[in-house]
Amino acid sequence: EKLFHSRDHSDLEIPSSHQAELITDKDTAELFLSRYGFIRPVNWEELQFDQSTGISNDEDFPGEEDLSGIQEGDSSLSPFISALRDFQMVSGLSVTGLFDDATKAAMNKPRCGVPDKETDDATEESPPPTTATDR
Amino acid sequence: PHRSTLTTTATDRPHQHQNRVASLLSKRRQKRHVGRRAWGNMAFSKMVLKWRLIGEGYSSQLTIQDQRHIISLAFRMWSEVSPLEFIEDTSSPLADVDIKLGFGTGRHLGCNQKFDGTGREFAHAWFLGDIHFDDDEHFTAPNTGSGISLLKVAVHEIGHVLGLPHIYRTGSIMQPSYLPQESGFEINWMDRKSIQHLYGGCKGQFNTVFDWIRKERTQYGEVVIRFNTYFMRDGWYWLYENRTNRTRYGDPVALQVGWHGIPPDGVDASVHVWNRNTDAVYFFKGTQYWRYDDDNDQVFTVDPEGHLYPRLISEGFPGVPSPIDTAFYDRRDYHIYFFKGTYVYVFDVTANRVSPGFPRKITAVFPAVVSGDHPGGSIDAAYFSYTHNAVFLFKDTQFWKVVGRSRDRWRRPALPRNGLLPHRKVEEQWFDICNVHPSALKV
Repeated sequence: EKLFHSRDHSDLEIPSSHQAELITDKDTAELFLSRYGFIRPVNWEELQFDQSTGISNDEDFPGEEDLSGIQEGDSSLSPFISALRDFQMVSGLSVTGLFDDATKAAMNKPRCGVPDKETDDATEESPPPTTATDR
Repeated sequence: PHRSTLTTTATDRPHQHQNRVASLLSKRRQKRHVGRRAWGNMAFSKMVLKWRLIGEGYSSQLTIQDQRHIISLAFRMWSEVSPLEFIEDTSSPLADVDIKLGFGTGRHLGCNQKFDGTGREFAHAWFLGDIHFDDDEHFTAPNTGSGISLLKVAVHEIGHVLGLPHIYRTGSIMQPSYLPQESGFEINWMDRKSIQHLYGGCKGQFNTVFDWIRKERTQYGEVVIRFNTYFMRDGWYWLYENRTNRTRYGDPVALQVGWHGIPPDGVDASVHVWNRNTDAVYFFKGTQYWRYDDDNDQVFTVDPEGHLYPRLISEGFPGVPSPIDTAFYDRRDYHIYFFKGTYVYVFDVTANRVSPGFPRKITAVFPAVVSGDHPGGSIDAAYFSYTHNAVFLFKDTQFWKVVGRSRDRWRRPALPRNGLLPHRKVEEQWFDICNVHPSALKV
């Protein structure tokens, strides 16, 4: 915002309501999937040590170097693709794991901001609006 | 600071809510999930909830009156299918309001979840708390056929506040994506079960239950006989659609809206005497009774026989005491059965007198099939159902079915005549007969 405005505010442009960013590529799709709970944010504490089971989980995490070998469509390994498949399944689309047009269109439909999947309240930084701890 | 009221207040009360919610959760937690919160298992612990559309958060697209009316209707729709009642409270301290709603764009109302502008996200909600609508969306009133229906979005978000997650079933109001509004959308059967899973079903006593029969002409001039089932409780009533096993959408309705001239605060009984010679609907209340004029949809002041209404029951039905508890007309033996206390008076309509030998004990005329399983007396409602071709006696939230004269006794000849089969809960046979808060009756 400019430090000075003319007194009659004529230089202030009231922004017309802006358009929501459309989901067009993998990055925006990934944001969409993590916002609505299809991709779960990784919580390091939880990974290092799961108190309730007393078992260290780090063997679950595939590790950076393993990711590099993952191909598009190879759903068994990529969190993104398995999240995509999840989304396609609940949206009644054909479950391909591919970021195709039908999936893109479904992601761009008007929708509710509450996540689709249970979210873990460990993500305090940006809690979804539905966690009771907000109260 | 005002603008932040919406959210900070909500956080001000964590402990109070947490206690209530925690108690619920701790019980459930032991049963199902240890260490993880189970979606769909948390609920308000009180049945009457206050809501308010926050003044700073009015939409710029609809009149304030429209916004409040639509949101009030959305709350009422949930009330019609659950024991919850909602009151719009525009005066209590904000901290006492359970559900606060508001419109905003982008960064709004002190919320940590920024809206994304026109398109995609149209609203979000918090468990047991607040609802925000994205005013960059084109919200419209119901049935305008364009834009995003505010009613539909409001019903969806209130579902979240009440504890429901997103549900992917076709036809569910809790689907995450907005589907253009079909005309007359309603909360379907499965969504009703979901909310009743959290808050239980609707229970309550009835003043009377009756089938109202009428003759109609089809477009081909044929006379057909139709009937509707009505449940009455205090000053309001429900039409029960037997085919779809639910009440009519939008019920209950105030008595004076649908039955003109009968006592607006409720009746004791309704009897439809219907045989070859007589077709008369009567309503009983206290010491008087009224006759209803189907054709003019109001009570008679003078009926075709010249009787002035309301009339004393003792005049029209000599030998019958008043007030009565309830009554029903049995087409099979052309008698009206009047109930008062622990006695039943069988009135012979043709002879216009109480049949010899009556009054008798209800337990004698309607003996219990299972010993001890009997309402005893003070029956709330006695109902001859054309759908079930059976008589039911209602008391509190239970009913007893009278042994059918043909089918039941053919199958089990040892059953006593007019015996009462073991009781069941009313809400297990007639579903979703739910109160709404009186303030929502006019919505």
